[in-house]
Amino acid sequence: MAVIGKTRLDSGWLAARSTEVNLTGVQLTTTHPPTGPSSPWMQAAVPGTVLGTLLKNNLVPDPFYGLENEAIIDIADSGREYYTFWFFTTFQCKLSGSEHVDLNFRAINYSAEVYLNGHKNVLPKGMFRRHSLDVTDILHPNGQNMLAVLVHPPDHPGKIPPEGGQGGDHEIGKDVAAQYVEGWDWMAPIRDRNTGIWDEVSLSVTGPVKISDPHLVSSFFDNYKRAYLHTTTELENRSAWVAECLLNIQVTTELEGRICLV
Amino acid sequence: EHLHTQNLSIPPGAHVQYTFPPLFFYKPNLWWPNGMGKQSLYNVEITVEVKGFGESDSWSHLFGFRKIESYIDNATGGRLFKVNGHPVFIRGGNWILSDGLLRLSKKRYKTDIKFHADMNFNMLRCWGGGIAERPEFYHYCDIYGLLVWQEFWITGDCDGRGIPVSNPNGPLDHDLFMLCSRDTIKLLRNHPSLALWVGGNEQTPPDDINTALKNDLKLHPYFQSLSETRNAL
Repeated sequence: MAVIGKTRLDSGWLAARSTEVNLTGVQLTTTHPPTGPSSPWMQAAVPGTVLGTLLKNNLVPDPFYGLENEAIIDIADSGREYYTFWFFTTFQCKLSGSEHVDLNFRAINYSAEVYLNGHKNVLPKGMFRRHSLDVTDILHPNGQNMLAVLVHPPDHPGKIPPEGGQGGDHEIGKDVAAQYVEGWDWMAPIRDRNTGIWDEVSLSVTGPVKISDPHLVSSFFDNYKRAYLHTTTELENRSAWVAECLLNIQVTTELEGRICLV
Repeated sequence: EHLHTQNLSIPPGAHVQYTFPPLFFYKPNLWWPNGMGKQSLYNVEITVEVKGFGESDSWSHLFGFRKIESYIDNATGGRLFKVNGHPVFIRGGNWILSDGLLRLSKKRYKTDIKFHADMNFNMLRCWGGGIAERPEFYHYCDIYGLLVWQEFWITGDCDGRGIPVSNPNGPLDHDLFMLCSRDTIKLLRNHPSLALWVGGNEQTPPDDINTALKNDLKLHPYFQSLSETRNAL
């Protein structure tokens, strides 16, 4: 039985350039998983970007030193596929009867295809959106799961004019993504435009009912002597029967000094 | 009085929204910006137990009781801020992001943000050409009392005022922009340090986006009426 709660998937990731992998996502997560960091696979930094992973493996010079950034090929010259990368990991998760599990990506730049144990899901475009997949039914019966994510760069990475400038040729503004990556008056362009699984990946195990995005608002009266905490939450019953729930909200304060709450 | 339990029946496959009765606090410890008082935080925990299963899910978040108001001062054209009814002299700094390769870590955020608090800042402005900052960024701004001005992803240079002039109507997919905005608002909205959402840097978003953002972000009529009631009181 898996423990209720969130588990981050932030270790043991591998990465490879998509043009150097001749397998499909289905094969990678069923019959032909990568066995370890042997070419074209390398250890990956997740969360992080493609360039962060390449730097971690010393495959590019550190763009933060001297003019090293000039030595890294820009996506405008290499083409988007050069910075389109596979990320791969495995995780253990075995559920009991009425447990459910979500695979969450808190942010991906810019779009991706997710393969889990041979099943494909598409993560739509957008650098600033969360993705949550209910993977309860596609977990491997033996608990050992294989996950591969093919991450694509922004649709409009743009080209940096010889004179540079704020936002390069501004093409990046066509996408919903960070714009500084084409360079600004205070910084050089980021060669992969920050492509990657740039924020946390996690599994969240729940029972039949899941809590989503509570909203907390306070209101004040009598010169802040009287205050109210208003709380709204979304709840989802993912079972096939009516869920009789007990919903609790509790507010505790951090304690001053060495006072303990018993 | 800071605990409430509610029985609820949720039909199979349903996705519902539930609002608790308001929890009353007498003289709560208020959250103040850096230099104006303590950053008192409360831990709010929500759990749901299902009959025949036990605890099904839980969620917790640090919450600060504070009221942040801001408006344009007619005399200067500048924006004036008040926190808990007290005017604040804003000592703010620009924030692009922690690292150009997005190697973002709690440790780095804690160090960067404490550094700004130690420099006596009380606001960080997250520039529109950067990223919507992450919950860990806001967590340390909550702890160290740095108000946050968070811009959406529009800049004058890339959206209609650059040289060459480009994308005068902003990003190609406005629905995608609004979907990302709404999801970002849900991700960050409970942080007491979040003081102001701003459409973009040196540029107003395209009208449809700007109108939708203003509409989504205005105070809920329920609280509008509450504050009017308060004034009446």
